[in-house]
Amino acid sequence: MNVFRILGDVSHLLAMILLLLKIWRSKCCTGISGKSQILFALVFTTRYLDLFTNFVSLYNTVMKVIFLLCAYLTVYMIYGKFRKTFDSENDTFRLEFLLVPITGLSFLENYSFTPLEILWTFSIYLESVAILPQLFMISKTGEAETITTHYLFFLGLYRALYLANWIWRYHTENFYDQIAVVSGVVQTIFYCDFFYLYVTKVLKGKKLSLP
Amino acid sequence: LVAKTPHDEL
Repeated sequence: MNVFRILGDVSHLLAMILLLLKIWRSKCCTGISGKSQILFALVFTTRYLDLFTNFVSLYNTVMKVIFLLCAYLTVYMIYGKFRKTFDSENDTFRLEFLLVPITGLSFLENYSFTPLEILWTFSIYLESVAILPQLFMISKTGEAETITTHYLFFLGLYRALYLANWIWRYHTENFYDQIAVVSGVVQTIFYCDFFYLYVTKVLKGKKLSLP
Repeated sequence: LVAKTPHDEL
């Protein structure tokens, strides 16, 4: 465990809690893509099946359970408790365009052809694109609430910190997880455009709105 | 590809 990894995990957790608090306090989930949140719940579900087969550390187990709970609670808030405020008309990204190629790829490129390992690979590939419905929604409506942009910032920061973690682990432990690294780079690239808008607009006190 | 199981990251 290095400082980049722990900061990455904290940043990931902070992003999820921020989103939950935003929805809970405003009793409103307008502007949040329910599809992205379903994808994240699917990511954690397929990745953390090893909770039952493999013990890494108490930290690892506790964080996995918290991530799962947060993901499902968020989905429940959007499609259950506050569904009247859910802006489904702007959440129109076609999930099959992501799920079909990613399912195919996880069968083709994996570390071993076993059900758990294919599901793990699927979750890694899926996480790298899971934010696309959210970014698509923002580009469609042309704006995002400031708190939503903070959520996206911490989610992107988590990915960037994991890249630093992998560089660190490569040099100190000779650890190199090719599938995770390639997907992580792809995922981080998706946030670059958003990072630019975040720094040039949101941090200067302006609302994020697209021209 | 090198196997990296069990996975120790989140």
